[in-house]
Amino acid sequence: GIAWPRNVEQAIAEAKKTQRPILLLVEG
Amino acid sequence: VQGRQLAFSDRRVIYAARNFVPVAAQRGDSRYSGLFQQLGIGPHAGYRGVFITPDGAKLGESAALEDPARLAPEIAMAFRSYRAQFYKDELKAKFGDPNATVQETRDVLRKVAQMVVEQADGDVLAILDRPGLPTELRVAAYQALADLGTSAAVERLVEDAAGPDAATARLAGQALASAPVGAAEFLLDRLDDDNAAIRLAAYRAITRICEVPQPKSDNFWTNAKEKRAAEELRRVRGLAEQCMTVWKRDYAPYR
Repeated sequence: GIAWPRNVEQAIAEAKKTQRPILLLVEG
Repeated sequence: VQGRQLAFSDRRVIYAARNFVPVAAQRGDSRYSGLFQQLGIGPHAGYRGVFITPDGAKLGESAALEDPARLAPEIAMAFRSYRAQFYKDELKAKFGDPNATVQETRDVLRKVAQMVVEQADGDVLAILDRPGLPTELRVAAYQALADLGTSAAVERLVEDAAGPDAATARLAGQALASAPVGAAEFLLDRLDDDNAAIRLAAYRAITRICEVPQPKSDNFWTNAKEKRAAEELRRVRGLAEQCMTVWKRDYAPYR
């Protein structure tokens, strides 16, 4: 399955570095 | 929760999401209230997946987190939208840049391959026609064409794999063998080509792409009687078609 890290800032930095989009799982 | 876990274990969803950076956050986490507001996620929003560009623009969202049959196409649609924009804004100009270094061009080709930017197959083909193309770029261009697996890309690879220059033919053949299963569709017709080198290149590639067991060696095609050769082609076609059925169902819609 897909692993879900919980650090949004790190994900944004990773997305900018790799030019990939983000899949943000919002837990209600 | 179990439904969501199952959906995110589904191979269609995993494949559709392969180019995303995944991250989870609690709706109530005050650190992200600004981000949620910017993304239009209200305070009472339930579980959802939100697709965002690296710059923070919203590409879309899905609430179908327990239904892989709905979730996978929604993820794929968001990625296609991002990819089309990315090609237009980032990649297109780089292909035409006469001052781009070998490394810059190679990086663009790798990006095309990684993101399966099918729109760029013509740009990649144009690179192959540059005079004095360094081998490093030829390898990257062949690999990009193989990963795209479009009709035009496969056509060029099989022609070059059957070409007169042994070194170039080897590079094209190696790349073609690593193409996605969908590429096999464009190779099946070439098994009956008038040119024996094309037939052999297509046969080699299909057997590798579709992992056909016990492929025949090159000598077989020189020595085999017509009946045995026809039997082998029938066998390979049948196995390739089975393999393409799975690909078309589980992967092609989410590329």
